[in-house]
Amino acid sequence: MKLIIAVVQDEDSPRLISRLMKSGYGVTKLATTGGFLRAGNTTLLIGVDDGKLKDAMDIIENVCKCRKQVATAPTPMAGSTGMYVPYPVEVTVGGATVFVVDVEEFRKI
Amino acid sequence: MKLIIAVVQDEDSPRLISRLMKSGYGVTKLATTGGFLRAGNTTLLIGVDDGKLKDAMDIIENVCKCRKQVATAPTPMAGSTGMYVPYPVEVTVGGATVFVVDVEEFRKI
Amino acid sequence: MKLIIAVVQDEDSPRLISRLMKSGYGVTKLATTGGFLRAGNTTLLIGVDDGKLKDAMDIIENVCKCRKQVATAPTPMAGSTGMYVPYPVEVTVGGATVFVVDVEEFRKI
Ligand SMILES: Nc1ncnc2c1ncn2[C@@H]1O[C@@H]2COP(=O)(O)O[C@H]3[C@@H](O)[C@H](n4cnc5c(N)ncnc54)O[C@@H]3COP(=O)(O)O[C@H]2[C@H]1O
Ligand SMILES: Nc1ncnc2c1ncn2[C@@H]1O[C@@H]2COP(=O)(O)O[C@H]3[C@@H](O)[C@H](n4cnc5c(N)ncnc54)O[C@@H]3COP(=O)(O)O[C@H]2[C@H]1O
Ligand SMILES: Nc1ncnc2c1ncn2[C@@H]1O[C@@H]2COP(=O)(O)O[C@H]3[C@@H](O)[C@H](n4cnc5c(N)ncnc54)O[C@@H]3COP(=O)(O)O[C@H]2[C@H]1O
Repeated sequence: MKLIIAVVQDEDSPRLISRLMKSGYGVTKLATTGGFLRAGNTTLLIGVDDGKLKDAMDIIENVCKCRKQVATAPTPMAGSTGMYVPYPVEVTVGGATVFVVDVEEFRKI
Repeated sequence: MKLIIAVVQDEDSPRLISRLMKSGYGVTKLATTGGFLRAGNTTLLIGVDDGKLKDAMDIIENVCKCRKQVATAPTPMAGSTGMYVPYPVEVTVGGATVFVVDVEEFRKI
Repeated sequence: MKLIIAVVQDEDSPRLISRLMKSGYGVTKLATTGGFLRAGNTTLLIGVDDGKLKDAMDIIENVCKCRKQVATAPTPMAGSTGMYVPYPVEVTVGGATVFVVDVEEFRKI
């Protein structure tokens, strides 16, 4: 048995959990905070049989892969009118930091 | 040293922590959420000396073992009176999901 | 790669995180509760390369080492006036409980 400890963005967590549930994996969710941005993120504990590790990692990679999204950034209009125009900006979202540790003993009580 | 990571029901957590404290174990509590039921549960981190692992696992098993409880489920009265009668129903509570990982280095600063 | 799981006092956590950030370490913060005092504390997950383990542990030791602080304890004035005088008391603060586990696989997605 292996324990996957995956730190993911809050935005990706619901989709990732339901994909893992559909494949019959067990998941426990922790609300956490990033050390650098001090913003909220999500850490998932996922205990998997050794033979299922690759499949679970593929699901995490598939859902959390970095991708470009168009967001709008308020940009001041020309001249000092104090008005803002929504301006399309491309940002990168997604990503996951994943640790796998060995489980010496697993028990369902 | 081993680190026990035990996911237990919120209902069992206070009794389990006080049983572990009485036996002199160290415990850190995390408020977590189940992936499937999306309901709150409790994850305990319990660092134990190798020789104490079996005793700590026995305490978890003893407090968290599945048991039947009688709960009342509101059941509509015969006829469509809109009245509800409390009706005894047997439910299973308890249970724990427990991972044990090896601790390479332990330090009290 | 090693995963450091460090349980520290809430008071030391901001300083510890910013010292770790300055040295380029990755940190994820969990809000946790002590089993004995039932008071809030902080658990940090810090994934480090094998060669950096000693340096990261030194930073934790440096920031969280136990130290004496003067706190004021309200002490009743002589006679039963119901008045309280702030009285200097020496208390010990700091400390950290640190577990290091081996990481079999690390992935940045
Ligand atoms: N080795 C490790 N151990 C434990 N947890 C880890 C970790 N590496 C990453 N994490 C967790 O994953 C989150 C995202 O990290 P990522 O590397 O994609 O994205 C990071 C990275 O690009 C950058 N960053 C993080 N730490 C940095 C540092 N010390 N110096 C410069 N940039 C940093 O800021 C982004 C957000 O970081 P934040 O700390 O808010 O949030 C982090 C942290 O919660
Ligand atoms: N391999 C694992 N890795 C990490 N954490 C684990 C885990 N196995 C269990 N857990 C944790 O333990 C809680 C209780 O699990 P249990 O198996 O007793 O009871 C479970 C199980 O009977 C069922 N269940 C869970 N996941 C399922 C799935 N993918 N498909 C069908 N049934 C599921 O729903 C109950 C509640 O699950 P919930 O997720 O809310 O809450 C779970 C989850 O927080
Ligand atoms: N083996 C272990 N596994 C997991 N987490 C661990 C641990 N040892 C310590 N911790 C965590 O570190 C915190 C500080 O522990 P420390 O040993 O410095 O300071 C402890 C210790 O001096 C004392 N204490 C803890 N458990 C005790 C027990 N069963 N009997 C007597 N004294 C206890 O009370 C202080 C506060 O304890 P509290 O539980 O509130 O908070 C603990 C707990 O959250």
